[in-house]
Amino acid sequence: EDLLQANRDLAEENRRLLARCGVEAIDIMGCIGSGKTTLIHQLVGQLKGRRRIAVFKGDLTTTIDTDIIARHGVETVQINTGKECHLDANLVRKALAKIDLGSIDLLLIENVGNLICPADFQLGAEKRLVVISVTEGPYMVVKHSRIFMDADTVVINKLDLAEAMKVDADRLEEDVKHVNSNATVVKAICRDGVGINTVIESLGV
Amino acid sequence: EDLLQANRDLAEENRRLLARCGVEAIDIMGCIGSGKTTLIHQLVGQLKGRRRIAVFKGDLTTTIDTDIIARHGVETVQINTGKECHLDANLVRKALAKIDLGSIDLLLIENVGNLICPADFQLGAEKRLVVISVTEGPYMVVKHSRIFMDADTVVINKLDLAEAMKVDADRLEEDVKHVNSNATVVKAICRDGVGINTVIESLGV
Ligand SMILES: Nc1nc2c(ncn2[C@@H]2O[C@H](COP(=O)(O)OP(=O)(O)OP(=O)(O)O)[C@@H](O)[C@H]2O)c(=O)[nH]1
Ligand SMILES: Nc1nc2c(ncn2[C@@H]2O[C@H](COP(=O)(O)OP(=O)(O)OP(=O)(O)O)[C@@H](O)[C@H]2O)c(=O)[nH]1
Ligand SMILES: [Mg+2]
Ligand SMILES: [Mg+2]
Ligand SMILES: [Zn+2]
Ligand SMILES: [Zn+2]
Repeated sequence: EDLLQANRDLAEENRRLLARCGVEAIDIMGCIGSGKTTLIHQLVGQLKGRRRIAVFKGDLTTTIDTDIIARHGVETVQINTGKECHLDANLVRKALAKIDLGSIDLLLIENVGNLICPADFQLGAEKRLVVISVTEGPYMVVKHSRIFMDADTVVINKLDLAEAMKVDADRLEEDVKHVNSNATVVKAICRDGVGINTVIESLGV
Repeated sequence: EDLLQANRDLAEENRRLLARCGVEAIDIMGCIGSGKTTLIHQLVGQLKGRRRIAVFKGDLTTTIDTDIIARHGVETVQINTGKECHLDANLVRKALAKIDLGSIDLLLIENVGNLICPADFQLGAEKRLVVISVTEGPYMVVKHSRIFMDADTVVINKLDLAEAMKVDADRLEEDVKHVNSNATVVKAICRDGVGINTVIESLGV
């Protein structure tokens, strides 16, 4: 419990620092392989003309995702978490120290693939987005309701596979609304860019 | 580190208890939605005629998976982990106390969906199986190599979607072999029962 309180305090420090520098930050969470990097790749592609963007990515050891995003020419910071299955406010604080916050106005943080711990570890980001995929099955929201409770936007991805999976995306949307009626739910095919503009609108970026 | 040592000690106790009672236990791990319950459902369907089976399932709060397996008429124990994203030896010890070990000879343990923590938390099971799905993308093994290092069997599931995902299952198999040349890799479509007999052979159950 002390661990979570210490994390909350640091998250608040991060939040104040980002606000002072006029940087909007978004914490992007979701299961392993749900489509977080693909979504960020699409967002950066659409926004880099009018926003000054940096991307943080939390991974155990590899830099595969960071390399994909770096090709856009935006600033990226790889956060290697070692054995941790979630990012925390301290890791983000250290990553913030590596960049010139005056040179950016939008920070996208890709969390470690996990629908459990990230719910408890605030990072100091202003908005929280959760990506789920229809390929994870029909009960994914019901089984992990906590992380959806304070999500601003929920993206239901890989809609191209909903039929093959026999998963009803409308039902998943209802499950989200049941847990958090304020969340904006966007049905998407991130790989093909379907739904990206709606995500941008819902985040107000 | 003390936490892991304490867990190893308890796992060893579980292992001895299971061995004394002649119960084979298998720890089934994998991402959220990779197909662990579907695999267990198929295994139980094939084996319940000749083995006396019990199934443990670790979930945050719901009993959805346990209910699916219980329909087979085999003994099931739901382990609610609350906020933990992995099972540990202590939770398994408590679950073992709830069943008559003399009445079973095979225990299937479905771990919480996660490819990170379960690698460090041995449960005392004799064999470890990891289920991955082609829908999680092409880099899933490379990004999470630790959990594959001491897996006996790795099931690459949802092969029916490999083409739609543009993911090469042979490449995933190579990634597994690269990390652990002793692991048996089985390509499967668990939903339709494809590959289940090969899984049974590789586990020797
Ligand atoms: N069919 C389909 N595949 C998609 C879609 N979006 C992403 N993918 C694929 O899903 C796989 C995983 O996508 P990523 O974007 O790497 O997922 P991630 O959430 O960043 O994964 P981790 O960082 O490893 O947790 C890749 O093979 C993508 O090409 C989609 O809309 N439809
Ligand atoms: N297309 C396809 N879908 C599958 C296959 N195997 C399982 N599924 C589907 O994948 C979804 C998740 O399967 P589960 O067996 O519940 O996965 P799990 O790993 O137990 O999930 P959690 O316990 O929630 O972590 C369900 O909708 C299944 O029907 C398969 O071989 N092909
Ligand atoms: Mg990623
Ligand atoms: Mg399951
Ligand atoms: Zn964690
Ligand atoms: Zn964990």
